[in-house]
Amino acid sequence: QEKHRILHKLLQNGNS
Amino acid sequence: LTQNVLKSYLETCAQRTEELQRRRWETFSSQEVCAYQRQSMAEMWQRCAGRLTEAIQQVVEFAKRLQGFMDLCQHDQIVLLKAGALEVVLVGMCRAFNADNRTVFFEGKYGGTELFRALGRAGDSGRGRGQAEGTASDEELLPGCHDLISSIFDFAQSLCALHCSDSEVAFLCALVLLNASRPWLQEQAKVAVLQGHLEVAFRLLLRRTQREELLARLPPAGRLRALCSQHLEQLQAFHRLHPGLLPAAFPPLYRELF
Repeated sequence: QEKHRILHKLLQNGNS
Repeated sequence: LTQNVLKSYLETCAQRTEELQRRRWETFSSQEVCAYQRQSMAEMWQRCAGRLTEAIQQVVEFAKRLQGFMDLCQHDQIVLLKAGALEVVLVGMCRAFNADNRTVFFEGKYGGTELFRALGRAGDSGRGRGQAEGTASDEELLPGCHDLISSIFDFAQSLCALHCSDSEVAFLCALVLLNASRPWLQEQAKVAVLQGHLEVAFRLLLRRTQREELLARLPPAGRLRALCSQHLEQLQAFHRLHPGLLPAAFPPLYRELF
């Protein structure tokens, strides 16, 4: 999970 | 579903198709091309990694809007994006490609393969192209890089020849992303259902628009896979040439994906 920190963050964020 | 796919795609495109079409003859001047070619290999790799990462961020936003994608477990969302993000960017590139002069929209204007020459070798001192070509000093450091760039342009050219509408490109991108045959999926059946729905909707659209012949003319999926492996090979070769380059030189998302 830590390996894909940025992808996680982008997926969790609302539509940017 | 068709509306959702198109709307998701249009909402997450950096440039409107009409705008890209309108500007398709706005090419870089020879001085501007020289300036790109004079950059060091590392500078040009960082620049391209930056632009590619921006495009991939848009793919993530596209995926998030696609019906059903956010209902998948996050592990599978990441598996699909890791496997498909670059492929989606390559498919979408046909919108930003002028097949008549073989140029692509990059940093505000259209440029040909020569724009990216510094990716494969150290920048020259600004001499004209013809002069540098064929001389010993022009020895390429990453010769495979030019093959990669040409292959990417060839792929865009072959896709352009199909004259896909925005809806068709949007479906092709959605189908590249929601591919149940990607390895390591935890809920493969769930992805297969979404993929099946997309395929039905795409076929209905093609029937309605009398474009059913498109399916038989699409480039094989192996071609996209080959481009992605070529990109990884070149990135690894680049890292071998520049072992001291700080990882921070590339955007974090790019490092995570590749």
